[in-house]
Amino acid sequence: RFKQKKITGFFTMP
Amino acid sequence: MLEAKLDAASQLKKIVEAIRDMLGECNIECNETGLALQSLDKSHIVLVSLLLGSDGFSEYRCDRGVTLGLNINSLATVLRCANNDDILTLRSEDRANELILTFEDSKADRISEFNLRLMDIDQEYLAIPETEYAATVVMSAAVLQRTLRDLSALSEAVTIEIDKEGIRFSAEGDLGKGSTHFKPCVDMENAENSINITLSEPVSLSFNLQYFSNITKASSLSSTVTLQMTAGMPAQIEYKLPSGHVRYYFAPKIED
Repeated sequence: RFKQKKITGFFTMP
Repeated sequence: MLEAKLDAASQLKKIVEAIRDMLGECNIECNETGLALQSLDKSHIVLVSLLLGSDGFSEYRCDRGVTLGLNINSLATVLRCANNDDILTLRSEDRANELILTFEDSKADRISEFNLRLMDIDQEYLAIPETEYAATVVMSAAVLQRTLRDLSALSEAVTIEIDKEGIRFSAEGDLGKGSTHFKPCVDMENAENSINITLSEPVSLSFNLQYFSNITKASSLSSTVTLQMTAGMPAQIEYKLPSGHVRYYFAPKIED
């Protein structure tokens, strides 16, 4: 069902 | 070198209390514009971004960039030795391995000094994309904290739906379900109790309540909180400071 996403999946390292 | 003075130690104590549960060791970058911190929580679900502008200090000097690698819990431990209304000074020499904190009472007949060991921390910095959020809600920080606390009795997760009718918080668990709905409103007498919604399209997202409850520990910093959401993206939750902000980027729970 609902899965906890990680911030690192949205924001990247420059 | 860095030398920064606050008229009341409580200002820094509250900020550190707002971030300490999420962060372990992190770098505080200091330059002439102020202090900044960006760090992921231990499970990489929340990104904390703190900005303390130099204007927020009664005295501020930092000619050259200084990185303070700190254990936030150690900083919190030392700050507990300061009275709320003590004058607090942070000092660090260039390339020093310690941060010196002094706490003085207003009559200056008591001065305490603590030296906190600095660390070399290899830290990842993330690029935060400039985002136009689909929904922005400004509401009372205390009301948000209370609403989430109530719903955490029901479930580990909260769903937040924002549309032009208002903002709705709901949770469902073994014992049943519950929700609280707030309509947009203007409170002339207590402006912080107003609820202002700016919307380009309705949004619904779910979040872990334990992390949300840690985020709302920043409620003591500001009477209002700004909640910004876009479908499928991390929410941005901001508490404004007299000069700067504490901002949290919070990854949602998404249906598989």
